[in-house]
Amino acid sequence: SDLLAQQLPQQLTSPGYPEPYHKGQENTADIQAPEGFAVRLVFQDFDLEPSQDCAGDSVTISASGSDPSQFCGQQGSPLGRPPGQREFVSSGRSLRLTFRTQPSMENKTAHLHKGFLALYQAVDLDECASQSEAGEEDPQHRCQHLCHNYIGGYFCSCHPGYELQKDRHSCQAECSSELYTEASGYLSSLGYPQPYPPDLRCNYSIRVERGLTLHLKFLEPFEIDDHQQVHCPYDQLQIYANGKNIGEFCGKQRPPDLDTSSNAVDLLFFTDESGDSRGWKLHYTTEIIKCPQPKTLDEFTIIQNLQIQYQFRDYFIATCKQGYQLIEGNQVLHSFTAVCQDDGTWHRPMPRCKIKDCGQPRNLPNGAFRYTTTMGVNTYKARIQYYCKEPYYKMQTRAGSSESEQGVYTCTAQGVWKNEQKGEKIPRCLPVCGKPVNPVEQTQR
Amino acid sequence: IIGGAKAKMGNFPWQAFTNIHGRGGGALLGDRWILTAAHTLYPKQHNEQSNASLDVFLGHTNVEEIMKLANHPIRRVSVHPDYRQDESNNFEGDIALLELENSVTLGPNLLPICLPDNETYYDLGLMGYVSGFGVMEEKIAHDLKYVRLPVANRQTCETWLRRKNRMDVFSQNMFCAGDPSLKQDACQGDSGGVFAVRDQNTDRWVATGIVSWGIGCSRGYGFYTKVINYVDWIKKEMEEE
Repeated sequence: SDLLAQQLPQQLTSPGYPEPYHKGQENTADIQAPEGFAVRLVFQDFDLEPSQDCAGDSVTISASGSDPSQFCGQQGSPLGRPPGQREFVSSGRSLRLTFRTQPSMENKTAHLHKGFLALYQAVDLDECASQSEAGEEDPQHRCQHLCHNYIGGYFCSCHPGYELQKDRHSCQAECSSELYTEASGYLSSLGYPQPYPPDLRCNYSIRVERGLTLHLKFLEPFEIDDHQQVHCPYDQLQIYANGKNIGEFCGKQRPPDLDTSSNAVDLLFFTDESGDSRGWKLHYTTEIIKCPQPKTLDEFTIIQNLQIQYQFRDYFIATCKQGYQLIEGNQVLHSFTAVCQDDGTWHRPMPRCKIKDCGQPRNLPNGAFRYTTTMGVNTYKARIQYYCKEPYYKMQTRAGSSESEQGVYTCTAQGVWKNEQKGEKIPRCLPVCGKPVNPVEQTQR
Repeated sequence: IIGGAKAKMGNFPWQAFTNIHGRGGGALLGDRWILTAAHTLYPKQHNEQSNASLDVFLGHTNVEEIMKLANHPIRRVSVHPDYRQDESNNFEGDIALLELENSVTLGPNLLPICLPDNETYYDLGLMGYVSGFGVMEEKIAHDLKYVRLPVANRQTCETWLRRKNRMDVFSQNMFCAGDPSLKQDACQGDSGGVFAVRDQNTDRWVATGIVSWGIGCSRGYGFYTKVINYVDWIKKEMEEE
């Protein structure tokens, strides 16, 4: 008969059990478990006529992939070969039990053997264990790298850097888009320090936050197929920082430590179809980017709160000494701030401080001015004296201040001509009344 | 000017020559104002609305030369509100200001005159100078003339006027100068010019009067607008300049 094992135990008995069985019969039960399960069978009662090598009555248990076992006798009896408490687990999904009795001419009642009572059930089949037992005999159904059993089945997986193929058992190297985003870590060729696989097209990308720079340090051993005369003809490791190639390496000489000055590094590793080199491994670390110490271009520029060190996102403010103004190119700046960028440069160049120029003093109607400092120089602290065209005009003065005080204008730090009393307003030259140069004179008496 | 002398360049640098309804005079105040008599702008017995051009010249003593120095355009005319054009015998408020469009550049031949600040400038007998391009005897002047006249006694002038059976107004805003015994006076064409007094203390020339009216010329006293009474109005018009 065909029996379907389930997870709950079921009984299987010899015909007529527990009544004594008849001689001269043969019964076969094929017990089948569902996919992913095996059949477990345990005898609870076993009472067959014992015989030498169980050549008489017997129960034979056979499963694919294993030798059949034959049992007879009674449980606990030294005669025959009873199965005892032994569990029979099929290596595959099925298990066959054959109950065979020898024909006998004797009185039937002389043989009072009950036969057997067995419990069978479906139990999870550990395919992984069975694979390892099977060795390389069935490579197509064996996980190439890792096998994971679960109730009712199993699945395969691959070592890091390899990808499970469509057959769900085999693994192939896959390293075309490896991404590393931790602040530090290790990268290595596949299988390192074992020889790397052939035909690799690996791309290892390291991406860390802006403002960090990546340092690479290769470890020993470093071994990439090389040639004495030709540079890296077979396999090669290319390194790019910010998209720029910073080196191509092969051979057995470990590359120097690399300061990439970048937060984005790509390593491309190409191998040909052959080779037996052990590959490479590196340790990458990060460091925050620093900008060069700001330096003034002239003695009039002041950097406020100068720091010992400037790193990404730090900034400094530049101002000028009194009487000077910030100049960037030809542009006058009202303020200046430079920010340290993620590439370690300042986002704008240091400005200069140029002395304030008040420009040509305003012309005084009916008057003029003369320099009391260097003639024609209109820069900070330059001084002029306005005067009126006497005797026809006279400077309007306030009570208590002299004409010379009223007429003195200084180029201020704000870049304007200013008088202490009048501010930016220039003086006024008022007409002088009643003072003819050539008044009428009476000479005749 | 009757009985006067020819002025030299720079003697009266404030003197303006006007040609509005005929010749007239004026005096420079500051560098863009001309003080003159209202009746040079609105003559008595000349009722029609004045459309005459306002020609003002400065800076010379010769009529032809002064006119070559170019006319000074007028921005604004301000006539004293007391002036009555229609009252031929009343020269009350005979004072006006002309604001020039552009300031003039002062120099030896073009200088302003000062305004009076006290009554001593009207003391009896105080000598003042009157200048102008008006008629001299029966001739028109080509050059600036001047005459030196004393401030006359107010009561004497009043009596002199009434004795001539004249009903002309001689108000407190006028003063008289000259002497019937002198053959010296201002005359037609001198109106608007100033009676200038030299202040000995400050050595400044002060415009105390404006040539206003008279009975004929050189036959008695001349009557002048008393400038000190109008200083507040003048300053207000000139915006305290």
